[in-house]
Amino acid sequence: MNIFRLLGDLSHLASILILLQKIQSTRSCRGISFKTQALYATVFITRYLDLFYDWVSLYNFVMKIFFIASSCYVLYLMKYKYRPTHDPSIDTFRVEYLLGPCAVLALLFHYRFTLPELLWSFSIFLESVAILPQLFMLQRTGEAETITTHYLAALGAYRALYIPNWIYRWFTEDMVDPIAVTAGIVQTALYLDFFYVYFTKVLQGQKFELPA
Amino acid sequence: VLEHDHHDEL
Repeated sequence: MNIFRLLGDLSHLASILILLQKIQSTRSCRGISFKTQALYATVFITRYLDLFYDWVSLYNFVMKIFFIASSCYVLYLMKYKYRPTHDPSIDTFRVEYLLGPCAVLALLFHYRFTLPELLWSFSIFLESVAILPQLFMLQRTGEAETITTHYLAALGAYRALYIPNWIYRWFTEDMVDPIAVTAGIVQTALYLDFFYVYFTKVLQGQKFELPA
Repeated sequence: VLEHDHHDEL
């Protein structure tokens, strides 16, 4: 564990708490892509199967449980409790275009040809593109509530912080995880556009609005 | 070189 990874994980934790706060305080999931949330639940469930047979640490265990539980809870809130506030007609990204290629990539790139390792690879590739339905929705509506942008910023910060973590581990532990690093760099790059608007508008006190 | 027996990152 190093400071970058700890801050990254805390940022990830914060992003989920911000998302829950947004849904509870506005009593609405307007502006949140159900598809992205469903992809994240899929990512956590397929990646954390090792919960049942591999002990890493209490920290690791608690975080995994939290990510699985909170992502399922968000799906419940969107699908049942606040269902009327979710508009599927603007959440139109075709997730099969993500799931298919990620499955193929997992078959091509993995560390071992076992079901848990294939699912791990799949989850890594899927996480790297899971935000696309959300960003696509943002692009379509052209604006977002400020709290939603804070959620996305925290999520992007989590990914960005994993990059110095990998550099640090490369030097101190001689450890490189090429699958996670490649997917992680792609994933972080997807946020660049969003970050530009976030820093130049939202953090200056303006509303998040994309140029027409 | 990484030992991929388990993945310690989240």
